Amino acid sequence: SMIPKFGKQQLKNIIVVTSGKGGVGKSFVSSILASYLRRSGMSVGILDADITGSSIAKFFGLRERPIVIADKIIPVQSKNGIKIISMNLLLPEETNPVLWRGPLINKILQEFYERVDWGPLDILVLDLPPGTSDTHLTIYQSYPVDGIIFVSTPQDLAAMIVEKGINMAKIMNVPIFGLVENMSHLVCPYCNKEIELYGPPQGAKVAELYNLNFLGKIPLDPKISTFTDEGRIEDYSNDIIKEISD
Amino acid sequence: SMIPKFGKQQLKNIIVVTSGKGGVGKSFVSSILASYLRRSGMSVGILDADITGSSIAKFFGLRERPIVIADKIIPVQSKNGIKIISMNLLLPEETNPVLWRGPLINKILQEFYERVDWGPLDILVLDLPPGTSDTHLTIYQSYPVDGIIFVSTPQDLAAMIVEKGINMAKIMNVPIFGLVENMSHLVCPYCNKEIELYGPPQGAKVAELYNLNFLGKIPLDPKISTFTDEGRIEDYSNDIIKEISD
Ligand SMILES: Nc1ncnc2c1ncn2[C@@H]1O[C@H](COP(=O)(O)OP(=O)(O)O)[C@@H](O)[C@H]1O
Ligand SMILES: Nc1ncnc2c1ncn2[C@@H]1O[C@H](COP(=O)(O)OP(=O)(O)O)[C@@H](O)[C@H]1O
Ligand SMILES: [Zn+2]
Repeated sequence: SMIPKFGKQQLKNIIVVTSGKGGVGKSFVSSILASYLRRSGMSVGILDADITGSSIAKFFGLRERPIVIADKIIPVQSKNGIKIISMNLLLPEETNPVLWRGPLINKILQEFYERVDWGPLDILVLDLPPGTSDTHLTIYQSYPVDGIIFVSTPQDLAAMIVEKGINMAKIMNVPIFGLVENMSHLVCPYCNKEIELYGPPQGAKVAELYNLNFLGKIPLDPKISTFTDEGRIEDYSNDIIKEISD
Repeated sequence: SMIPKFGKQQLKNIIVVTSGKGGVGKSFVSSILASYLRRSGMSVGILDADITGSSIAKFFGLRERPIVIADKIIPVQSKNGIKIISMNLLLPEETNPVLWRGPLINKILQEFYERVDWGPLDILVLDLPPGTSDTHLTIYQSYPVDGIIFVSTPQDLAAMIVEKGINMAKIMNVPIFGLVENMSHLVCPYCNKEIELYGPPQGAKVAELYNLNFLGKIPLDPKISTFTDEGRIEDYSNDIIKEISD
């Protein structure tokens, strides 16, 4: 692509978390990955690239507006010190819609990367929206991405759409770290039996088909939506996350 | 808006199904609504407006390519005679990504409306993608939409993002038929206890807050992803769907 890539600044690693399909847990995986890496002592940031459906600020319980000093946007910090920028932090109300077409979205994505004072970071996580349109094209063309983590769920439907995302990354020569399968099954909190709500897990099969690392599977857990709704994702911890993050 | 609206052609009612949030069941609700209306004797079509993540063709088990006669695209018909157009039907492989920015997406949406030979239809259902960007702006500005059905799930997060969609519709003066809450709870197939996987249902509260009709709630059901993965959504039936559709 002839489009010049932005410089790396003081960012050691830039990781994209995506899937193509909505509602599979991209924001959840972005948040727990960032939280785990922060707990292990790294300097971490999250850029919420889902401009019209931004949820990262809510996951971390953040509502204050980022301040601007000498034309640089200062990212907001989570309780444990993760630097975060999310469109919802710039809106008067979190239920205000962003009615922007592609060109304005691309412009704000550039601002979130170049005008935000990220400082030196070990890891910057980019949480992408569903689809394979403007946001993905802009980020894969202009950002110096080190690798992508794909998030899928067990349905054939999710696999089909995630495969569109994988094929896009391959066409655009962006490296892929691996695939995580989320919502793989649910253990009934009453009778402890395993329920395959979305069918038998197939993440490992999809990863093999595309020659990707299978990073593991995360079960459905009713506690998760409580932690994310209450803005306490940093308090959620689970051995599986440790395995995946390493 | 100064943009001229397309004519109504021979379409009696045009219904948009949307949410703002991905993975809440927009395609599922679009499909069961269309199937129910078809079973009750209406002529029905579905336009899959999620260009980069199209799933309607898979839900109905369709793979054949629409034919073109004298510059008109003939929609494909489902087993029960629903007329369907979905981007995936135009791709050589269903896992091929569509790497288009807004302008091309707007162009194909116009083709799907004006160049497809829908014929006379009682109902055309438009299944929209997540977000509030190009697709929503194009459809709300240019299509003669009769009303919108919003789909939400119990989480505060989903409500927050669905409310962005509701606010968008109000800003753009598009009528709203009502709100459906999907994935409201799960009855354990082993011990029959009720599990609130995504927290306590709050669809009725959100509908009241925005002065919308609450159309009802659909529980989580492990059978659904089997029907959608096998392309047999027309065989799925459930008394709740009858209530909502009426
Ligand atoms: N493994 C899981 N178990 C239970 N709930 C989950 C799980 N993963 C995600 N969720 C919930 O599902 C919803 C959608 O997740 P989110 O990360 O927003 O998906 P996406 O970013 O792909 O749209 C959120 O409310 C989140 O809390
Ligand atoms: N009530 C439900 N119970 C179980 N699975 C569901 C339910 N509603 C939707 N699904 C499944 O969840 C997945 C996502 O639904 P979909 O309609 O594609 O969501 P969206 O169009 O909002 O992205 C599909 O695999 C579908 O079969
Ligand atoms: Zn049980």
